[in-house]
Amino acid sequence: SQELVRHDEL
Amino acid sequence: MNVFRLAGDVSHLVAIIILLVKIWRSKSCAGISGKSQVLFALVFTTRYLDLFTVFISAYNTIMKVVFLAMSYATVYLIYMRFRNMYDSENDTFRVEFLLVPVIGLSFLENYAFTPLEILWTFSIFLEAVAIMPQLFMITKTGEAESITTHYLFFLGLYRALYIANWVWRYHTEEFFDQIAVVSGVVQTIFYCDFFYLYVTRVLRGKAKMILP
Repeated sequence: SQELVRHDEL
Repeated sequence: MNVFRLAGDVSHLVAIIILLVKIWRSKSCAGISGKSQVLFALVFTTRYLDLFTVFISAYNTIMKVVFLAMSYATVYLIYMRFRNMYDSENDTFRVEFLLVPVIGLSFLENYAFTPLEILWTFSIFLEAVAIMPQLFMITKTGEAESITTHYLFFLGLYRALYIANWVWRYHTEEFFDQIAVVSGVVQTIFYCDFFYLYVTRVLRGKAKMILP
């Protein structure tokens, strides 16, 4: 999801 | 993970290592803004609270821990170990002028009104402006050692590569994070003037970058 992508980026 | 994202992360890592090694080897933090480094440590601290809530990948966890550790090590070297070399007279940027608007904005514009989301947004907005005390210091003294400019170059390169990463993700995954992209673009703009000076002066073999 969009939220997981945000936490994936550093 | 795409090539822009990976290259961006590596540039970020290289920038932080360059700074840490420079301070360690020269046993001096002259010309380095301690305020910018404290702001970056605050950025990593507030953003990586998700280490406790979600697990993404080993790469993600390791990089976050490494960034946190290295940013705290840098702050330690500047304010504790080599504090007598710290150039506080020229590091006079008023950080409250950054912190107050950034705190206010992160309460107004966020994805959810929860402590973790507000802190995440705060970290994104703060990262966009955290380099300003350093750029202010260079403007004030009118010069920067070339190794400091290499640090800034890799930091700016990391931002530019993240924009390429978002363009890529937008086209391949239809991913678009408005808060991160807007502040990321703003942040990259701060480096443009510096990039110009870096290419025209430092890369032509000057030991120092002297401002015109």
